[in-house]
Order: sequence, then structure tokens, then C-alpha cells
Amino acid sequence: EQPTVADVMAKRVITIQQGLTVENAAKVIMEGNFNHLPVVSDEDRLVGIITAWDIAKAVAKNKRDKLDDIMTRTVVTADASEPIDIVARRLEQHNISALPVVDKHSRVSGIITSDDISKLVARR
Amino acid sequence: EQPTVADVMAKRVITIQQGLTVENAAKVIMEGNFNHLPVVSDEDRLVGIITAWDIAKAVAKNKRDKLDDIMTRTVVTADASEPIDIVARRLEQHNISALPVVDKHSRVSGIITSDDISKLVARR
Ligand SMILES: C[S@@+](CC[C@H](N)C(=O)[O-])C[C@H]1O[C@@H](n2cnc3c(N)ncnc32)[C@H](O)[C@@H]1O
Ligand SMILES: C[S@@+](CC[C@H](N)C(=O)[O-])C[C@H]1O[C@@H](n2cnc3c(N)ncnc32)[C@H](O)[C@@H]1O
Repeated sequence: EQPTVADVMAKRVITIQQGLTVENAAKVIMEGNFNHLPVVSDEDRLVGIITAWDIAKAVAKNKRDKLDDIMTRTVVTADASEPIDIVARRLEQHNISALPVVDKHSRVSGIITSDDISKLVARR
Repeated sequence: EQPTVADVMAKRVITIQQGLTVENAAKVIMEGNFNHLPVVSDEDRLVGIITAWDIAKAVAKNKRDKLDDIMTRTVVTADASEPIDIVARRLEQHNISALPVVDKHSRVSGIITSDDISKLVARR
């Protein structure tokens, strides 16, 4: 029986409010020791994602003021009930390493990363 | 039978020469669409690793000149002959997402990431 996203995802999700700066996002990513940070509206709905890679791109292009200018707005997500192999395939297809887990109101309840899936292989 | 690192690793490894700038590294990471960049000496030996996360940290601390100032110098690596579950455990223990694959002369022959291991789960 395949584990589901809910079995494997991190439930302690750190998000950031839209409207802040790239430097704010960089501090949260640094302190959290992770690479993917979902961006939420003031009603806590998912509106984008900003990653360490986006910050590297902003440094390369010397363009790093507002979070909203450099975040990705079309976010690929997962549902808590999905089996892990489906989600691993979605990560591969989009060449991304994390999927925010959202409910039907676009509220973020978790995040699942290729690190989490790789850990399943470590335990076998 | 477990696959080995050699079966799974990316053989097209992009590296960067030590002595360059953080901006150079950011451009290579952006163009390559990946997060982990091994740093090599002028004799092509592994001397460090710089990641998108390190660049985010440099932005957070407003310190981003030389590559050698912000790269990690003690690099956790893998050997091409190791089974995948051992390598997945090493990634988990160090909370890192990639291991350069080196030969006995510290030359980089590949890189294996948690994305590569997650793809094994997608194929099952
Ligand atoms: C193409 S990936 C390459 C690096 C690496 N695979 C990663 O995910 O960090 C980097 C880009 O993917 C975007 N990205 C990462 N996770 C995403 C997600 N769940 N939905 C949409 N875009 C995402 C980032 O915003 C960034 O612009
Ligand atoms: C603790 S990880 C957290 C983020 C994410 N897990 C990753 O690897 O990008 C970030 C730090 O790990 C370091 N790092 C990544 N891969 C490494 C490796 N193979 N050996 C040593 N340090 C590594 C980076 O240089 C960076 O300072």
C-alpha cells in the first residue's frame, strides 16, 4: 500500500505574506534551512511560491526588491490524500522539488519535497 | 537488487572554478535550472559547494562578493558504486539535497540529488 501525501508531508509549514521584500524571504529561507517558501495573501490563501533558486536568479539579474516581482505565481500543488508515486511524478514533470499541500480553499496545510520522498528510500 | 549511484546520478556535472564571484555562481545556477554547484580548483579537484540556499543566505546577510567567502568547504560526497539507500540516508542525516560523486583523486564525475532518488519512486 503506497503512503499518501498526508503520511509523508511536513505539517509545520512556514509561509510568507505577499507584499514583503526579497530580503525578508531570504531571511526566512536561511533561518528555516529549506529552499521553498509558499507566499500567501492576507486571507492566508496561496498566491505564489518563492525559492532559493528565485533569489539566485534575482542576484544573477541584479533585480531584487519586491517579493511579488520575483515569485512564481502559478503554483503546482498536491492534495493530502494523493499517493506518493503520483506526486513524485508531478515533481519530475515540472522539474521542481516541492509542492505546497492545499485544501479546497487554497489554504496551505503542509508541504511535500523530493527530500521527503528520498527519505522513504533511505528507510527501506 | 538496489540501483547504485552510477545507475541514477546525473553524468553531465556543471562545476565552477574557485575564485569567481557569487554573481557568476548565481548565473550558472539560474541557467542550469538546478540548486547545487560543486566548486573546483584549477586542477579540477573538488574544494567546496555553493547552492542557491547559500546565495539566499548571502542576500539575507547582505554579504555577496566572493564565491570562496560563502561556499561550504567540507563537502559531503558519494562514491559511484554505493547503493542508493545508503546515499539517501546520508542526504537525510546532513539535511542536504545533493552529493557530488568523486573519484579517488577528488575529481567530480557526477552529482546525485534527492530529486534523482524521488524519480525512482515515480517510476515504481
Ligand atoms: C525549475 S525549478 C529548478 C530548481 C529546483 N528543482 C527547485 O524546485 O528549487 C526553480 C523554479 O521553480 C519554481 N517552483 C518551485 N516549486 C514550485 C511549485 N510547487 N510550483 C510552481 N513553481 C515552483 C520556483 O519558483 C523557481 O522559479
Ligand atoms: C543545510 S542545506 C538546507 C537546504 C537544502 N537541503 C539544500 O541542500 O539545498 C544548505 C546548506 O547545505 C550545504 N550543502 C548542500 N549540499 C552539500 C554537500 N553535498 N556537502 C556539504 N554541504 C552541502 C550548502 O552549501 C548550504 O550551506
